[in-house]
Amino acid sequence: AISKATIDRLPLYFRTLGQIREEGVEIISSDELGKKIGVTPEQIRKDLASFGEFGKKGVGYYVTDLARHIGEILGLHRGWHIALIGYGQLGGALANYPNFKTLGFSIKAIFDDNTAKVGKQAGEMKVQPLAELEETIRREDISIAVITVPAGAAQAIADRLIAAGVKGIWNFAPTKINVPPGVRICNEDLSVGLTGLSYYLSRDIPE
Amino acid sequence: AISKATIDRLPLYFRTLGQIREEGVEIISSDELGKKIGVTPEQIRKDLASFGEFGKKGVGYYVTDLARHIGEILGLHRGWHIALIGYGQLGGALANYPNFKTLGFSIKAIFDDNTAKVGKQAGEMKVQPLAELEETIRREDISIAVITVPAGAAQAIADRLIAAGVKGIWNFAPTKINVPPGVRICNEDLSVGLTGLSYYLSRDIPE
Ligand SMILES: NC(=O)c1ccc[n+]([C@@H]2O[C@H](COP(=O)([O-])OP(=O)(O)OC[C@H]3O[C@@H](n4cnc5c(N)ncnc54)[C@H](O)[C@@H]3O)[C@@H](O)[C@H]2O)c1
Ligand SMILES: NC(=O)c1ccc[n+]([C@@H]2O[C@H](COP(=O)([O-])OP(=O)(O)OC[C@H]3O[C@@H](n4cnc5c(N)ncnc54)[C@H](O)[C@@H]3O)[C@@H](O)[C@H]2O)c1
Repeated sequence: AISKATIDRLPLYFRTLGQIREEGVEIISSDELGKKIGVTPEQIRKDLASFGEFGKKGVGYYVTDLARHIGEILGLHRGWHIALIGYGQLGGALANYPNFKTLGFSIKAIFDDNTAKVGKQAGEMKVQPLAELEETIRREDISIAVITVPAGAAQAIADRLIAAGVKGIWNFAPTKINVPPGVRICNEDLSVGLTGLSYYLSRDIPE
Repeated sequence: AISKATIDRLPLYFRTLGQIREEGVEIISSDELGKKIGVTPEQIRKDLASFGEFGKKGVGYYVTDLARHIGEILGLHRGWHIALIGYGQLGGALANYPNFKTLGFSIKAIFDDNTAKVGKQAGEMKVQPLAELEETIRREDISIAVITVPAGAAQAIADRLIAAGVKGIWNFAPTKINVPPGVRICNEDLSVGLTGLSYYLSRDIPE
């Protein structure tokens, strides 16, 4: 069984390998990879060994092969269909962020309950009214929903999505959403990056 | 010396403790805290011991006290002044997200180089033109800058910010930004949450 800590590091491995591949690096040692990800080389080797990746002794790991393998472990080849609910400022930024498509995710539908936004062009699609949610989720085989509505609206939206068959929720609203067993939820809180900066700056910049 | 892995977990500790405090929980065991954060109880105890937190044997940690202590370690009491550059969709969502203020961060200035956006009301402030960047950073004692401009504009903006005295950069643009020693940079990539969902769903939902 692979530990949760190892699983949670996989997206970081994948992103980091993608970045170094863009820099033209073809082989990376567990030392260098550890520095970039922020874990010890021993942990790197342990994590990757649990997926059958042992690298080339004294050399390191082949970046492209390792990235592809981790992408498969992450299930990115599945090409998930996504719905986004709440086409406001954050929803708009996410809907138009090209990196998700590069990773194999396709946004198939966007919903909003503001009549001024319904019918608006959003990239290649039009914003749909909430009334079309259930039918669209079934027709477009949507597995993941991104929730970018205000906190007060989030639970009701989640309930509808789950009833319609959505199995994964990426929630940005600053509220706890209750989901039944069998539904995965990722609560995204952007304050984590900012508090990390605060830690380092409070030591760099004397009071 | 505290390990980088432990430091990187601190913002997660802080956020998790805040969430359970909102749920009214006053004491939490290392077992329960470990489950919520995704590390072993042994790692929890090891991390917290490195900050002088040992909890109450057989009982656990007092949530409010621990949250306050970790907040101090994270430097949140410093009340950092922040500038945001690029008042588009993502910038707009971040500028209006109340959680940052709750954590003690204050957005003191917002900049954009689109004349249609300059002068626009953004919460309690007006969007300023780039020409006012250097003077505003000095006057408002800004230490952290949030970069939410397109990828092609990011490095030039970072160079100006650093020359003006900014010490920390929170970068959302999907590009590598070069910074000199003494400047901290956090590159935020939202795809990490989505790839994590993909891992779990690819096992929940058979192909
Ligand atoms: N997690 C984070 O770090 C983070 C950062 C910034 C914003 N946020 C949160 O993201 C959410 C969106 O922020 P924003 O700045 O884009 O807000 P916004 O007001 O610009 O957008 C919200 C959108 O949701 C729509 N909406 C409201 N209720 C709805 C419903 N019941 N069904 C469908 N659509 C509905 C609105 O019409 C609007 O278009 C908020 O909850 C905000 O607190 C989170
Ligand atoms: N990191 C992530 O996970 C993630 C997610 C979504 C978007 N993004 C990125 O965030 C950035 C913003 O996305 P968006 O959807 O808000 O784009 P946007 O086009 O809505 O906003 C960009 C804003 O920057 C301004 N701008 C452009 N050049 C500037 C300059 N030189 N100086 C000052 N302002 C300038 C524009 O006028 C505009 O208001 C993009 O780089 C996008 O790729 C990242």
